[in-house]
Amino acid sequence: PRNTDAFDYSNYHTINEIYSFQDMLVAENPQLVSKIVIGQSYQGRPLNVLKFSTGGTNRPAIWIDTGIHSREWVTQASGTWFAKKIVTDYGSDPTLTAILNRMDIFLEIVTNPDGFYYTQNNNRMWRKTRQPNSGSSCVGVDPNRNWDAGFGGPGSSKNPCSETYSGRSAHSESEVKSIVDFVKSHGNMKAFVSIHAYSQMLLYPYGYTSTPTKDQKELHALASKAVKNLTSLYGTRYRYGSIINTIYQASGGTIDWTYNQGIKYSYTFELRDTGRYGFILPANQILPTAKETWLAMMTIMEHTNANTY
Amino acid sequence: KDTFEGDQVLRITAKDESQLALLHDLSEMEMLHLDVWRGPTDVATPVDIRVPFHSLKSVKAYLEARDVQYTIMIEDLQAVLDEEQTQMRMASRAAE
Repeated sequence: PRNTDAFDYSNYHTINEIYSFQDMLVAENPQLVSKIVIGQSYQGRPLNVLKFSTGGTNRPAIWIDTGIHSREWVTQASGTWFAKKIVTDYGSDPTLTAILNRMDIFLEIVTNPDGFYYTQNNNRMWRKTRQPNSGSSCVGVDPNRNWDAGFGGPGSSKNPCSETYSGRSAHSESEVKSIVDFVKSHGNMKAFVSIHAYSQMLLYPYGYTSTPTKDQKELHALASKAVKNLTSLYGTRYRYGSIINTIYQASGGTIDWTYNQGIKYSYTFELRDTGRYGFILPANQILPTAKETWLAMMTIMEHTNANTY
Repeated sequence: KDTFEGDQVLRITAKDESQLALLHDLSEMEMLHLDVWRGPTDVATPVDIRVPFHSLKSVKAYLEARDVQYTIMIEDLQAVLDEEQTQMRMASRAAE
């Protein structure tokens, strides 16, 4: 495609096609979108973050990431659609316009680029990073067990061959460390949404402990509202609640760390589907998935904008 | 290139807490090389596990011996992946 209008959002794309898409979007919308490289993956791929901003310095911000588990292809595809949606709706959708007039949005579409490349060329079911583990023939760390929040506890594995291997130490993966450094240096993140697939859930902290967060009531009510709006489009059924109560105990997870950093509106999605396809979601499901998820995203972003803290 | 010929994805339903505990044990048996897509949490939520072809017999025997219900969610994972790849190629040609 020569521009982002011609990009086929209804199909899955290679990593280079997504990198090109990002550059096109920036070139087409220089007043609104910029690209920040927050680091490099283990294999040297850039960790690109799109920044949507209407100006100002260090504004309160919303973080969205997709594809930290590389095989969850509908997430990278949805992230690409979100990026285009933001530039299309800014100036025409009053809610998004109000958000962007006060806040910045950061979007990392391919959070685990080495893994994503590997799913497209070697092993479609690859979930982890691609950093070798010394003393083991098994490669990679689960980047959603590598955060410094109950690191190495129940719901993560110390075995490098496991799909939930936590890594040798918290933030050992550059894909994770780069976000940690960026979030800390930014210092004004107000919402953090990490997007996974599948099983149709909207989750909030914690995953490593059954102790509820001090904001549980508000997070639960907001999740309920977001899910209601998501379901209104196609009737897709979602469950919501804390990670440990709704899916399973998981230590070292992304949003437990972000919440403990003081980012109150920390959520993680599990997008379509309920089990017929798992991670092999047919391409004709991409647009419905992205569109319904966007309604929930907007609910969270609007609430964040209206409830500064 | 890794392939998944003969790998199946099983959807397993625990009927009570004791069966849930059995599924916890199963998911931690490293020698089976299981890939837990959705882990055991409560009896109302099914557990989805990708089982490599070489472990299918052991896993099914483990479940059947303990009267744990399961269905085959994906019969042959590689077949679904091949179909996905075909669709991607067709989409790419159409775009060309």
